[in-house]
Amino acid sequence: KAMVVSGVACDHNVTKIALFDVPDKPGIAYQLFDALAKENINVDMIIQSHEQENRNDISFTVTRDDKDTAVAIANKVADAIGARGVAYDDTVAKVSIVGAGMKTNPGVAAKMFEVLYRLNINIQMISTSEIKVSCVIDEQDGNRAVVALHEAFGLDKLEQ
Amino acid sequence: KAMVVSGVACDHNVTKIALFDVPDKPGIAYQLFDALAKENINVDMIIQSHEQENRNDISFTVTRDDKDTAVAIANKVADAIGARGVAYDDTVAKVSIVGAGMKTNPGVAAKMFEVLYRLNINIQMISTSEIKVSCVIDEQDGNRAVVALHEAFGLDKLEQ
Ligand SMILES: C[C@@H](O)[C@H](N)C(=O)O
Ligand SMILES: C[C@@H](O)[C@H](N)C(=O)O
Repeated sequence: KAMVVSGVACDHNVTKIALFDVPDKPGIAYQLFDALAKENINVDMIIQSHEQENRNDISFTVTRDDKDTAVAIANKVADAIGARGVAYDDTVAKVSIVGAGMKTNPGVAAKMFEVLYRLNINIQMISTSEIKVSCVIDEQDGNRAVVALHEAFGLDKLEQ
Repeated sequence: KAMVVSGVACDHNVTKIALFDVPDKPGIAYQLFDALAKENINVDMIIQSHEQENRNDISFTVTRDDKDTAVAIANKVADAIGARGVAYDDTVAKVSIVGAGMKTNPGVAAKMFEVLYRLNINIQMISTSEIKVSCVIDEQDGNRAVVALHEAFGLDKLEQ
């Protein structure tokens, strides 16, 4: 049943954008991502955590080329819906571990988080699927994160 | 280049749990998910959005059977790290659309969000991967969400 992490990837072409304290009511997510889609912005991650007191935050990632357009749209939608504000940062990277059967292997994500912790790398955003755990971190930490993750999951041996 | 949504799924065996205002420093995500892994809790979604003023929220989902143990762990870790609090809800379901090439099809997630909006279904949590968009919603909305999504993405025709 051992989880097989088959690969580690790092995407440096990332801008993270967040809308804070959006009203937690139907139609808000649609409004934001429809506006982005109409400008042909390719959105990679969409992350929305647990609501609090009728408000929530919505964050997402786009490429660096799309930063200006996406941030402009985020600001426009934020104003229209009465969100508290918008933040963005294009000095980030998305590091991911990929493998099969993660849902039945609770330790895998914890191990990735441990590797980043031991490198004193702060995790800014987290998103998972059955086959992938992705963390947004400072772009300057990307390369050493990849090396350490390869090692931690035994993938460096394949390259000898 | 048309995105093909090939399936719609709804998982009713879901409990959502969140830790609010955890310190945004290395080691926090590791501490939480290591504690869960040590109790063999299978975590499905892990969602962490954009940080704010040195704090962040971390939410995740587990099965209904694991609710009590996972909530106890969340409370224990929340106290240990000085988080503001914990919330949980097991009256939720996770509805997902699955398909290929979503990253290059910005309108797909927006369309899913639109379908839910038109049904007046509130989206509690969102997580995406290249092949999947998942929304946590009230469990009572699960079935009609699935029917509407099948229809919106043309999947109902296959069943005639
Ligand atoms: C916050 C946002 O996701 C809102 N709940 C919606 O349904 O669109
Ligand atoms: C909030 C949490 O993800 C923290 N930034 C960590 O790196 O563990």
